[in-house]
Amino acid sequence: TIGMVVIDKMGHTAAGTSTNGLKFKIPGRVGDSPIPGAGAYADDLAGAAAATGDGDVLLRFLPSYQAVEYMRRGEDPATACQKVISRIHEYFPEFFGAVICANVTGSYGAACNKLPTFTQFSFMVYNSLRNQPTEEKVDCI
Amino acid sequence: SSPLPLVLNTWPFKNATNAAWQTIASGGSVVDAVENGCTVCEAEQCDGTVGFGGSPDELGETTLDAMIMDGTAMDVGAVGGLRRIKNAIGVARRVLEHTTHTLLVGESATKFAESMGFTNEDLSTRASKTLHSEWLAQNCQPNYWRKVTPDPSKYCGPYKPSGVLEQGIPAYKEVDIHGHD
Repeated sequence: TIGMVVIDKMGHTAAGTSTNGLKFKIPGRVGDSPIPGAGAYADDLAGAAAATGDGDVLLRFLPSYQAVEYMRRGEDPATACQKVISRIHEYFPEFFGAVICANVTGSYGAACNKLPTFTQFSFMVYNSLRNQPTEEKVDCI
Repeated sequence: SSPLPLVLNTWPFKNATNAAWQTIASGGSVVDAVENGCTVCEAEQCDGTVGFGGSPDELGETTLDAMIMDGTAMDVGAVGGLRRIKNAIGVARRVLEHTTHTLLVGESATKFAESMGFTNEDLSTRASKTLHSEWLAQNCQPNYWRKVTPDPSKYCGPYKPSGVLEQGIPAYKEVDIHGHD
């Protein structure tokens, strides 16, 4: 799945996802990706976020909406992402998931739920301080 | 100085990041940028989890989910379980632009897409068909069934409700980080 967040110089935000979902799903199954607030969410007044992972679990927590609400209350993007992951971890300690967050000043962060086979999450960043897309990694919590 | 504009995306899908950035750099809107970035990933089938030819369901079909949200207008367009249309994020954009709805799903979403000029075509590929036949050969493991009979941890379906917790509690499923939403 790709989850994407874009913020322009005026602070206009957009977010989106595209996926073909889980392998071998039961026909008719839809995950978090197309659900606003779950797969992605954006609000010029606060910021934007997108989630990826096991959509059956992510869908139940509206992680992108939750992250934007944390940023609306002043959390920095990395903390907002971490709080969302911790929230889900309480109920599903072994869930597979990661979130990317950005506020309207252009600060960004990411977080993921640590599993034996998933200890780091890679995401891409491109902003006016760079001249090409850059891969960044975050250690899962 | 403010680092804006900013493009951020999950996983190391670099070409998608670049396409979104180029859209902004050439004067496109942030919604254009998200659409173009995700469209690149659909066309490139990023790590098999985006676009056609990946993640077949139990019947071997690939279906697509996508959404796009405009954070200025709080407007959203989304499709779920889209069948036989490759450019899911493009269809999601049409839902945003040409309807007051938010989410269209399934076969009817396909008919909407066709009315918007998208091509109806098979989303499976040799790779997705091979993936599916290998899964069938492994007694349909892993799967997402529980409290059904026959025992879903051993056999393929069709299944019926059994009211009994699994005959054997499914072992912890190894996370497939190439199988995600």
